[in-house]
Amino acid sequence: KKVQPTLSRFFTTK
Amino acid sequence: MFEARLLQGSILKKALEGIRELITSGNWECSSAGISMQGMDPSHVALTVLMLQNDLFDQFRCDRNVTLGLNHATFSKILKCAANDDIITLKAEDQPDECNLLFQSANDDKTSDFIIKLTDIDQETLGIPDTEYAATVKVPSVEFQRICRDLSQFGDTIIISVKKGCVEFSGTGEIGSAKIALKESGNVDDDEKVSVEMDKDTPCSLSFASRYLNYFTKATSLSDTVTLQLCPEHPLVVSYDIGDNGSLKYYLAPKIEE
Repeated sequence: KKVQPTLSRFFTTK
Repeated sequence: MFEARLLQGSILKKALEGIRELITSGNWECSSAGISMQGMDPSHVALTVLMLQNDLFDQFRCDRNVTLGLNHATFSKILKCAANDDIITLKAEDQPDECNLLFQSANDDKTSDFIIKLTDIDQETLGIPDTEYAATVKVPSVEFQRICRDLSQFGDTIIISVKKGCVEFSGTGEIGSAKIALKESGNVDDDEKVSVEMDKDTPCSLSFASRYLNYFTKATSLSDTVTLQLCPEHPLVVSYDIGDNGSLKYYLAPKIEE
């Protein structure tokens, strides 16, 4: 089953 | 002070159409280089990045960096008061609590003056890592809009697959399934054509929420073509160029196996 992660999984917070 | 005059005021109207449903309010950062704004949707699944370089404006002055915290619903209401061929000027003081918008009709027989109150917006800025994308696809923006709309009827997920010379969009749901393939055209200089570039010819397939792809297509009128960049396990990039001096880009987290 596919889930929807948020962008924080891929991008860092500046 | 900050003052930016945009001969083609419709650009700002179109850009906001592509932003307002995704981000309720944002910090429009003005510097000598131009105006930029980035923000995430409330679910933090999609990032929207607008860049309007100073060259896009026929007059641009920004003595000190200025942040315009704008409520996009209000900004949009005011921009709807401008005609498509109006010249739009944005003005603000150095540490502003309001921004002035001036609309001039093309033949200069009507001027409208608005003031929008600014809000303090506390938002995090995301660092987007440099990525070597496995596939870069250019398609007519109207075609992409239509495909996203058509496939949304089948389910909440659209799968984008790129293989040599071809990009395929598919959706599956309770009522059935759909698959739309666009083949690379011969002459890629034409805006009506499709181009597919791949790194190492490795096929790439990713799943995305159709709801967000449809939000992105609200920017269709900004550009005749849209660029999609894909990389396994990475957010999709959907870019609309604003002439040679600006862009509206969206980053969308893929759906992944649990």
